[in-house]
Amino acid sequence: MHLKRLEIKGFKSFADYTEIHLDPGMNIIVGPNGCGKSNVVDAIRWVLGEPNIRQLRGQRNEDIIFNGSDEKRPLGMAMVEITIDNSNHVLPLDYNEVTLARKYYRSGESEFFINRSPVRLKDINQLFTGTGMGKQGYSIIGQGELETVLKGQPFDRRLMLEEAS
Amino acid sequence: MHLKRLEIKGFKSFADYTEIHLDPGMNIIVGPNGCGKSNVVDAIRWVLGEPNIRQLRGQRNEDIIFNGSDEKRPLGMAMVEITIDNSNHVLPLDYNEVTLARKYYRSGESEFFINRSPVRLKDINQLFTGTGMGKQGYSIIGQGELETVLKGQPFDRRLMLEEAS
Amino acid sequence: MSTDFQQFLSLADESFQQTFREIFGGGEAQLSLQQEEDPFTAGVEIMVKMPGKKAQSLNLLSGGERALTCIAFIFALLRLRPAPFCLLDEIDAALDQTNLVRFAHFIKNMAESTQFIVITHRQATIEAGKKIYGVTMPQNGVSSVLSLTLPEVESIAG
Amino acid sequence: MSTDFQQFLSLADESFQQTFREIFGGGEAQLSLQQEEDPFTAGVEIMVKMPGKKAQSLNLLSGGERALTCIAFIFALLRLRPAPFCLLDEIDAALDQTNLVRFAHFIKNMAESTQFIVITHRQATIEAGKKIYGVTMPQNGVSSVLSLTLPEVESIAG
Ligand SMILES: Nc1ncnc2c1ncn2[C@@H]1O[C@H](COP(=O)(O)OP(=O)(O)OP(=O)(O)O)[C@@H](O)[C@H]1O
Ligand SMILES: Nc1ncnc2c1ncn2[C@@H]1O[C@H](COP(=O)(O)OP(=O)(O)OP(=O)(O)O)[C@@H](O)[C@H]1O
Ligand SMILES: [Mg+2]
Ligand SMILES: [Mg+2]
Repeated sequence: MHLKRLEIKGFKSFADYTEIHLDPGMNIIVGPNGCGKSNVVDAIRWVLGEPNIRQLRGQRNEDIIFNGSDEKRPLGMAMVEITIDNSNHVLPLDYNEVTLARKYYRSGESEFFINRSPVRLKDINQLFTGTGMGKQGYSIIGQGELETVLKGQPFDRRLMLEEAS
Repeated sequence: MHLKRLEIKGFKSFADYTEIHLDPGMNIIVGPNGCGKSNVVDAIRWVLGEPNIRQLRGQRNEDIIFNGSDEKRPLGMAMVEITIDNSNHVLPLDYNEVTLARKYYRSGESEFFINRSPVRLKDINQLFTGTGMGKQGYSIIGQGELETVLKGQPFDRRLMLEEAS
Repeated sequence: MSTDFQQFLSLADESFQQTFREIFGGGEAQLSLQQEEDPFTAGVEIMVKMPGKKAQSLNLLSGGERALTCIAFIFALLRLRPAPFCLLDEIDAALDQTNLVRFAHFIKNMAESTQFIVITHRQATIEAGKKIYGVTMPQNGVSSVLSLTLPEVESIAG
Repeated sequence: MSTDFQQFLSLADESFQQTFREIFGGGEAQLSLQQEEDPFTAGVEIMVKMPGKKAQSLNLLSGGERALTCIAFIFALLRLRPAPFCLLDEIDAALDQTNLVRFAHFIKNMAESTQFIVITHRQATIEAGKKIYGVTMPQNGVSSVLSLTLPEVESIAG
């Protein structure tokens, strides 16, 4: 299983529609400070079902919608869509390709889709149970999070290992 | 007032006697990972009277004595001496040059000196009262400490500013 | 008689020891269960010894040594229990040139069997990449992404 | 009628606004007292606006933007209340090339009136230095310090 394509519109600094095709191997993202690299990581976390806005550096849910710049007005919706190669059926679905989509409106409404069918947030989260991508995970290390592995209490390390086992 | 000379022996990775002459302007310290750069910062903090071993990344007081390597045995004492240019008399002493020294023995004994006279730790700390180098200080930023300025509670920021004012 | 977790911990310990030695070119590392009456609530201790140095408690390590030790730990888990993909945001920031090259070499190998998406400013890591994306803001406040080749990176990497 | 602290805060705010604009080449920044009944326990709020972008709460800023904002805050305090010397350990780690050059330029000016001791791996910062010390471990576990010239740095900086 690997990520194939990421589509972003209205999410944080991605006011314009953006499409990123990912290699099954090593992908590198570069760029100056503040241009949106970590926002790509936030977008992936968000579309994979992250429920907690604080994990995306936000305080209120609407923080993830593009809120304007000197030259552009705020938008009303954030949308992220991710296409996953599922040919080894790690995800418990009969498809070789699985597309997850998530939308959030300024009104506070949320929408979630698996292969274009409307679902709930928990359906997306349950898709990944047992794939090694849970909350204590070691597969997403955000900016400045590297040392949490060593810094925490010995019991937190245990929790992380239990998640992996 | 500025730092003129630093002498280190037996402190952390400085098993051998080391002398560093400092420029009154911009001094740069470079070197590979783990070679002792941050240990120089710890040495300066320590000789200026830092009472808390945890501020020097230690857990027990003896952590600051060279504890050996594959090729060298542990030492019994750590010593740091700093010579300060005091020609503008920022420090409340009649000397143009002030030398502070601190020693710590594995037995647990400590010694402190101002211009070769034995003093107590609090005498060294009191020397710096009102010079802008207190605990909430902004004049020593250790590795990984930069963001504490912004990250803390709004009240911690107030404390830092009160220290400065 | 050991619990399920103790059995997994011994596998994780083995993987961590091997990964650590490979990444640091020597030294030793170990994971162990704290000595506590209840093996179900005991935490996990980490001990590391850098090549040529004595075993130190983690807090005495340097910034770069701690960073590379954490990287060794994460890679040890990934080898033991591969994840479908791995997202890393500037985890190489604290590494000096020597450690950076080791890290880049190591992650390039791991990318044979696991998909990586790595944000970095460091040249050696960039050169380990198969595909490179540059993110910029030609218009203030609005991100724009373009595919890059290695020579083109020079002008865009911050 | 404002307290002593409120008067100092207004000076700090002024210094921060000016320092921020100089370091970022634009934008806005502000320090203010929280709206609370008791002006003696109210905390200090920080608001920043990057050039071309909207004012954001600090948590939404990028790693590099936060680092440079903290640096602006510290330098603002140093200009207002100079300290006899300033020790900085790898505070430029998160800055891209453009921000790094701004930082190096700024700190070189400040070093005219304040002594700096700066640990860094970054070339632009090294070039702002008057004196350069290289720390190495030719013998494992034992530090050794030598004075360096700029051309000699290449071989030693990690
Ligand atoms: N909802 C939003 N609307 C518009 N801009 C936003 C929004 N949320 C965050 N931003 C902006 O996105 C930028 C942060 O981007 P990001 O964290 O991805 O930077 P980065 O490329 O990782 O930089 P660095 O190299 O410094 O880590 C900030 O300037 C922030 O103001
Ligand atoms: N009491 C001690 N005896 C011997 N070695 C020690 C002692 N305390 C710390 N060390 C060693 O000093 C080294 C740390 O040095 P330091 O933190 O100064 O590195 P650094 O040059 O700042 O590296 P980095 O660039 O990674 O931050 C570690 O390898 C640590 O094991
Ligand atoms: Mg970032
Ligand atoms: Mg260091």
